[in-house]
Amino acid sequence: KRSGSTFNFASYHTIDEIYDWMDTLVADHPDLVSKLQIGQSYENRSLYVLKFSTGGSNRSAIWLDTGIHSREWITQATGAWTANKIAEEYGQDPSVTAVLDSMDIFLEIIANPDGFAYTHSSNRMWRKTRSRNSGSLCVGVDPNRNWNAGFGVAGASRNPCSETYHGPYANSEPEVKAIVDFVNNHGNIKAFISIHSYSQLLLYPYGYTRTPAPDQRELHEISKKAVAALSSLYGTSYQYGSIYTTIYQASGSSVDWSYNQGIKYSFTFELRDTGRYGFLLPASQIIPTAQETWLALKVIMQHTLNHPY
Amino acid sequence: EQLFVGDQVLRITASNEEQIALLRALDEQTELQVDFWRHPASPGHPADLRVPFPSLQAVKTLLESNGISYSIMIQDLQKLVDEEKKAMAKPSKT
Repeated sequence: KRSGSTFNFASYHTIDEIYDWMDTLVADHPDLVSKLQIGQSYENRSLYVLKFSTGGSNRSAIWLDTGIHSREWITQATGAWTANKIAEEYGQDPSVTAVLDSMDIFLEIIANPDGFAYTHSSNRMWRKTRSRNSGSLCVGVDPNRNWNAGFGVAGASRNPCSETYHGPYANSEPEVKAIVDFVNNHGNIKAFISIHSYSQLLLYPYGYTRTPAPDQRELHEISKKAVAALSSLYGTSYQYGSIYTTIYQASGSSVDWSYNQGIKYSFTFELRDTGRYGFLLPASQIIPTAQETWLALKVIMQHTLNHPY
Repeated sequence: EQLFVGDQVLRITASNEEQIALLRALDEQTELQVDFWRHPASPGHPADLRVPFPSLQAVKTLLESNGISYSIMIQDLQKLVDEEKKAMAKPSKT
């Protein structure tokens, strides 16, 4: 088993390595970290979520996921670094301590395990799930077009061969359904943050419609502060705004769904870079990326803590 | 394992809605096997497109004949994939 101190956060890892390391993290921080299985993927891989909790029952919580698009390797790497940081900073960093003294954090590092395994074994550029599509030879569904928020409208493809294929129906992908069920059953998630790459953006709902989200002003202000914090470390420049206005119309996305479920603080990150390496970001940038992202995450977490609703 | 030898990623900047529509139509031409890393959004907003080596000439010709400007963002994708693999192998050996 890899011990926490020998896991190299500055390197990319396979799913087995990350899952092994998650067990080590739990073993190293038994009073804070536990591992939940929220379901199984299409190819029967376990869908694991790390729970950071100091106790209490059904506390309000923050959801984080990385790697829902499997080829975006910087996100799973950032997820692992972030999990370790949360565990290490509790009791050290007053802001993390304050959040965890009142709230729980759930982090799914590999939200699309089949796709991630496939990027290591067969096709580094694989984005989608690995489900079979009836009537087509093309495999997989875009798991960020499969949520029940503007599902199937413009901003996704109905073609199973497309990288943005929305799937046969909302929540058709077990990887998506598992999160939907988990969030709904929990009932007290207050922030939902989904981490992608690349483009250096911080986005909030909506993506499927140009209609501004009712909380747009507040979300915009949080984004501004989060981006300022992120940029303060290495000067990395981020843009922010609604998905629709900042990039393009995208329907069936996770944060549109979470926002429509009443989770006001719903955000999507698009991590480094802006297009020199794209999905093949060198491993030397993992730690700087994770470090700067952490500063933005803390802004959102603190805001969530200080603005109960 | 799928190889990407000679595949390029093109950074494409459409200057009007017509050019954007043309880029979007590329995605539907399954025989070209292109893959948008960054989708075309609005004029002046760059899109990144991975083009397999066998489709390079056709795609570049199409862009040029429609006056759509592009640059090469990644010259040979397989080189980057190989470098990444090499870097991954190092720590595990250690």
